[in-house]
Amino acid sequence: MNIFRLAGDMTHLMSVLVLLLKIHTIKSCAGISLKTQELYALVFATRYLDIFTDFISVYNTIMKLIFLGSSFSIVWYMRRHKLVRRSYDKEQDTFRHFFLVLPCLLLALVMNEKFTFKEVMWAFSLYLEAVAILPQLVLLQRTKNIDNLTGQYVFLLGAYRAFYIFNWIYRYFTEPHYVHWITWISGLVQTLLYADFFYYYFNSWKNNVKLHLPA
Amino acid sequence: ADESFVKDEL
Repeated sequence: MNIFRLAGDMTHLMSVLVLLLKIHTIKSCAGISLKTQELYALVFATRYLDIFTDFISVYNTIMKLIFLGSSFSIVWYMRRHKLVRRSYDKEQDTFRHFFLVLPCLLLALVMNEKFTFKEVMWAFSLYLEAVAILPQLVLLQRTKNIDNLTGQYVFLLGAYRAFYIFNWIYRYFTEPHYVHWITWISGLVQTLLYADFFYYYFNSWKNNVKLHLPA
Repeated sequence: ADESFVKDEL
């Protein structure tokens, strides 16, 4: 474990907590894409298949349970909770996430570390996580006023993977044979997708104006 | 070892 990875995990945890806080306290999911939340639930479900077979550490297991539990409960809230679901913007959140899942699955069948079920599912989860934010970014472009919690949620979600990139660089230089192109390329693409969001988020923070993405 | 690398990252 290194400081970059710990910072990344904590930032990721914060993003999930910010979202749960928003949904649980003000019972609103305005501006949040259910499609992205469903994709994240699928990412964790396919990433953590080994949660009960390969024990890494208490920290690792607890974090996996938190990410699995929170992502599925957020989807449940947005689909089932009578108050929360009312604030869900179904008309605007129209990204057909099936067109993200299928290419990622096909790519995972071709590009993987080993052609076994677990390895293919693992590669699939990395490719899917890289693009899972797209429905959310599209929704942000459409909804004019982005509330602070939603902006913070997306920012933290993007920042966590950026920390992971520093973690991979650190591990590459400190651990022999630590080379994982699938993880690195997926993580880089994922972070680049946030580039313009980061740009507008930073500017809105600098000029102290409401976050507003150009149409 | 043929075991695929241990996925120690989240």
